[in-house]
Amino acid sequence: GISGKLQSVFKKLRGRGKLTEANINDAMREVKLALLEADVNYLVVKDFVEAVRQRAIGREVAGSLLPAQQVIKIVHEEMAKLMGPAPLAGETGTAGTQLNIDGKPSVIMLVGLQGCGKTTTCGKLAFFLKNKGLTVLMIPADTRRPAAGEQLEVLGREVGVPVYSTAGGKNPLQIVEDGVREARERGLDAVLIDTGGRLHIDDELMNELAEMREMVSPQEVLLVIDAMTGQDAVKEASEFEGRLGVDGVILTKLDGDARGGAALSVRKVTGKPVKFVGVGERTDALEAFLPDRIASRILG
Amino acid sequence: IRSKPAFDESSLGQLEEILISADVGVRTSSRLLKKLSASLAFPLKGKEDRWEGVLSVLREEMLDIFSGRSRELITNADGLTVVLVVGVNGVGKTTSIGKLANLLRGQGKRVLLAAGDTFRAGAIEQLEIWAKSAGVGIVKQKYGVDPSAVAFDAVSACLARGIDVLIIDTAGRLHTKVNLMEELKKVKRVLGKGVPGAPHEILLVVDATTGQNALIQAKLFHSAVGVSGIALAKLDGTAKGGIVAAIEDELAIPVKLVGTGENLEDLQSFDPAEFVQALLN
Ligand SMILES: Nc1nc2c(ncn2[C@@H]2O[C@H](COP(=O)(O)OP(=O)(O)OP(=O)(O)O)[C@@H](O)[C@H]2O)c(=O)[nH]1
Ligand SMILES: Nc1nc2c(ncn2[C@@H]2O[C@H](COP(=O)(O)OP(=O)(O)OP(=O)(O)O)[C@@H](O)[C@H]2O)c(=O)[nH]1
Ligand SMILES: [Mg+2]
Ligand SMILES: [Mg+2]
Repeated sequence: GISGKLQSVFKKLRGRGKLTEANINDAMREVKLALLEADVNYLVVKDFVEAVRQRAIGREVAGSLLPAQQVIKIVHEEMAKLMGPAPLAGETGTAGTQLNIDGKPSVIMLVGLQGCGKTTTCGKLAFFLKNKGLTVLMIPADTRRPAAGEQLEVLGREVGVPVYSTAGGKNPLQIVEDGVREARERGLDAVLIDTGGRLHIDDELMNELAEMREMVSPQEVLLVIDAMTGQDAVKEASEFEGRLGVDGVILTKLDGDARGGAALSVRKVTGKPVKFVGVGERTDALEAFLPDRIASRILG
Repeated sequence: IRSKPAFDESSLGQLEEILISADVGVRTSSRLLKKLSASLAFPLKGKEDRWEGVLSVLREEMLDIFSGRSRELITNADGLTVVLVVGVNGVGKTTSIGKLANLLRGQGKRVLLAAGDTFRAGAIEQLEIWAKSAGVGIVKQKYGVDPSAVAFDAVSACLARGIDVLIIDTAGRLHTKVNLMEELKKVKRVLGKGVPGAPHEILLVVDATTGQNALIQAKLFHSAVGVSGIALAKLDGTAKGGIVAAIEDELAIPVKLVGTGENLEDLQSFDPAEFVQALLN
C-alpha cells in the first residue's frame, strides 16, 4: 500500500536534513496515485495532496519518525480532519442511533442513485431502530421499479417491521403523505421512506424529492452511496446536497474490496458525515461508520 | 488552453484530468498519455500541436484500445443459445435482461427468461414483470431453490418449446465472496451439460458509475467463469464509464451493450466511436 511506496521514495534519505522538494514531489505523487486508484475524485485529490504538501515542506528528518512515516502520519491526520471524528460512545445522536429521532414520528428519507442499496438499507435501518426499542413504519415510495413494493414487504416481514400498505395508483408524494399521517396517528416513533433510485440530473425526479422533503420535513435525509462509485461521486453528491439537502450519508457494499474513495469525495463536497456503512446483503449487515477504518482502506 | 500553441506539461495535465475524471484509471491513462507524447514528439504537420489536433490523436489511440474484436452477441449455430448474465449487486442485470429480451424478440427470436436469482427479496417478481413487458416467457421456481436447478429446468423448457435464446438472471454477488462465485461456476457447469457449449455468452453487467473496482470485478468474474461480453448500464447518467477502456485494454473483453435508461427500449449496441467521443467531450 501507500506505506510501502513511501518507504521506497525515502529509502535514499540518510541521516538528518530537511526533506527536499524532490523528496516531497515524489512522495506527493505516490499519495496522489494511491488516492486516485482508490477512486477519490481527481479534484479532491488535488486539494488533499496540496494540504499534505504544505505540511510536509520544510519538515526536518525528525527524531524517531522516518520520513515515510512522517508523511504517512500527515496523510492520516489530513484524512481524519476531512472525514470528521468517529462518533464517541453516547454522543451519537438521539438514543445512541447516530440519527436525529426526536420527531414523533421521526421521518427518515433514503435517497440516491439507482441500485446503490436504498431498499435493502431501509430494511436494515428498520431492524436497527426496532432493536433500539423504537416503533417503526416503512413507506414504499418507489412506484417505478418493478416489484419495489414487494421487495420492501419481504424485508418488512423478515425484520418484523410493518410496511405502509398502499392500494395501487397513488404517486410517491401521496403515498408518503398518507404513510406519515398514519404513523403520526398511531403514535409511532420513526418512519423510514424508501424512495426510487434516480439520476441527480433528472430534474423532474429531483424536484419530486424536494417536494417530498418540503411536505414531511424529515429529521434525516440520508444519501445512500455505493462504495464502488468512481469519479462521479462528486457530481452526484453535490447535486443531491445542492438540490435537496442531505443530513448524512450511508456507504453500502463495503463488504467487497472497493477501496471506497467515494467516501472522501462525498464528505469533502457535502460536508456531511457518513453515519452508517452497509457490510452485506442481510438485514443485520449495518454498522456505524468508523473514519479511521475507511482511511486505512483508502490508503491501501 | 485552446489558444495555447504548444503541447506541454499543463496540456498533459488537462488530458490526464479528462481521462481520470472519466474513470479510465491511472494505469490506462498513463499508458495512453505516454503513447500520445511519443506520437506528438515528432512535429506532425503543425496542426497536431493544437488542442483539437491533440484530442484527435488521443481519440485515435483510445479507438485503438477498442479495435479488433467482435461486438456481436454470440449465438449457437446448432440450436439453443444460452446467455448467462452476471455481475455484482445492483448494477442492472435484471433490467438489462428485460431490455435484451425485448431487443431479441424484435429481431424475431423466440426468447425465454430464467429467474436464477432465488435469493434477493422481490427478484423473481421483478423479472416476471420484465418478461411480461418484453412479451416473453419465464421459468421460475421458489425462493431458496438452487439456481442451478432453475437453470437446468429452464434449459429443458427451452428444448421442449423450441426457444432460440435463453437468458438467465443471476443474483448479484460480490466477486470477493468465494462461495457465491462457486455457485456461479456450478450454474455454468449445469448449463454446459444441458446444451453443448452453453453458456454461449456470459455477459458481465458493469455499472457506469463504478470506478476502478469494475476492473477487479471483470478480472475475477473472468477467471471464475469466463466473460465473453460486457453490458455497460446507466450510461445515461453523468458517469462516463471509462473503466471499460481499462477492461478492454487489459482483458480484451468486448463491451457489447449499453444501458441508457430504465425503460424497455433503453438498450443499444456499444459503439466505440460514440463512446470515445462522449468521454473526451
Ligand atoms: N454485498 C452487499 N450488497 C448490498 C448491500 N446493500 C445492498 N446490497 C445489494 O445491492 C443490490 C441493490 O440493492 P437495492 O436495495 O435493491 O438497491 P436500491 O438502491 O433500492 O435500488 P433502486 O431502488 O433500484 O434504486 C441488492 O442485490 C442488495 O442485496 C451491502 O451492504 N453489501
Ligand atoms: N438510469 C438507469 N438506470 C438503470 C439502468 N439499468 C438499470 N437501471 C436501474 O438500476 C437499478 C438496479 O437494476 P437491477 O436490474 O435491479 O440490478 P441488478 O443487477 O439486477 O440488481 P441485483 O439483482 O440486486 O444485484 C434499477 O432501479 C434499474 O431501473 C440504466 O441503463 N440506466
Ligand atoms: Mg430500491
Ligand atoms: Mg437482479
